[in-house]
Amino acid sequence: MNIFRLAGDLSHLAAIIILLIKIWKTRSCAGISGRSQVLFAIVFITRYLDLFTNFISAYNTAMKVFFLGSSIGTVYLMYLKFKATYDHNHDTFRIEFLLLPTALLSLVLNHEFSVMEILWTFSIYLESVAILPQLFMVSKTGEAESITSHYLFALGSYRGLYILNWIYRYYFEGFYDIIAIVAGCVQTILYCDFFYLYITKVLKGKKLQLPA
Amino acid sequence: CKKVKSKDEL
Repeated sequence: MNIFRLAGDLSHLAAIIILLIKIWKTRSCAGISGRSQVLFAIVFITRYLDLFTNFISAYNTAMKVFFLGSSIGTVYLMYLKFKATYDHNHDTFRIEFLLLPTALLSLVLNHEFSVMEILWTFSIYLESVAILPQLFMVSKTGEAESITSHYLFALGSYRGLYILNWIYRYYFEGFYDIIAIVAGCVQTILYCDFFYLYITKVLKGKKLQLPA
Repeated sequence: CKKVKSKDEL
């Protein structure tokens, strides 16, 4: 464990907690893409199948349980409990265009052709594009609540911090995983225009408005 | 550098 990975995990944890607070406090999931949340739930389910078979540390297990529970819980809140506030009209990104290519790619480009490895690879590829429905929704509505933009900033930062973690591990532990690194870079790059808007607008107290 | 599965990462 290194400071970059810890900061990344905590940023990821913060993002999920911010989202849950937003939905629970406002009792609404307006502006949140349910499709992205479904993709995140799939990412965690396919990645943490080894939750009971491969013990790394109490921290690792606790975080996996929290991420699994919170992502499934968020989907429940959005599609069942606060279903009336879910904005179907703007959450229209075709997730089959993300699921199929990442599934095919994980069958072709992986470290080992085994079930667990392919599912792990699929979850890495899927996570790199899972935010697209959410970013698409923000671009369609043309704006986002401040708390939603804080959620997105924390979520985008987490994988950016993981990139620093991978650089650290390459130089100090002689370790690298090219699949995770490439997917992590793609994932972080997708947030770039949002990061720009967040830093130039939201941090100055303005609302996140996309140029129409 | 050895390439080891990043199974210890979240």
